[in-house]
Amino acid sequence: KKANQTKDEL
Amino acid sequence: MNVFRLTGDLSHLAAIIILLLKIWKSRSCAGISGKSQILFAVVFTTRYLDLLTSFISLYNTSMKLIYIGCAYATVYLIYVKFRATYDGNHDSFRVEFLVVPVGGLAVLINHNFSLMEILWTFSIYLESVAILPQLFMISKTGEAETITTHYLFCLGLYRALYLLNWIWRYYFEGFLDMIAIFAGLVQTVLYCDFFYLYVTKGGKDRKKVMLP
Repeated sequence: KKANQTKDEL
Repeated sequence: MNVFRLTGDLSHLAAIIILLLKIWKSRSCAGISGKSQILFAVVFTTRYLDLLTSFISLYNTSMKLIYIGCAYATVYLIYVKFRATYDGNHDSFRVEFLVVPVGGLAVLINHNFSLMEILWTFSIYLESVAILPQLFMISKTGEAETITTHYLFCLGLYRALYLLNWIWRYYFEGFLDMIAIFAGLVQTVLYCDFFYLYVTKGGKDRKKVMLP
């Protein structure tokens, strides 16, 4: 799922 | 990284610095909701636990440390150093009415049922409503200092820019995070009333009157 990409946002 | 996310982060950083400097220089936290600042400290703490587990970039790590540091410094100034100027009577929003539903929602609706993911989701939902005690306090006092309105403008603008960032990332990277987008929309909508007043009353009077 796209949402599980690494959380690279603040 | 895109221009919307970068300007969003800088707007967020500006808001945090504006508030910290305002309290530090005026040696007063009159008109500032300590409850909102505690909620923001909780938002950053629960969201940035990944500082301990993963490294994304120097920018990412340094910004997270700055946000967390400033958030706790602001809470310290309000509740310890300048507590005599803290307007507890007007800062009366019942934050448990925010934290409990947000906590329940984070457990029910998330991307996966792991502790880190639920804490991140809790942080995202909490951030969308964390400004309510501050907006509530201003509606009770009926006014806000100009510098406080600039703080709120930058803070509201940051998530609005993030919405544009998510459109950009969906179009160019296929990135889609409905939880962040939904919470970001709620967060930005909560500022709309304030944005309208900020723009229409901008620069006219020293004490911006906020209609309740």
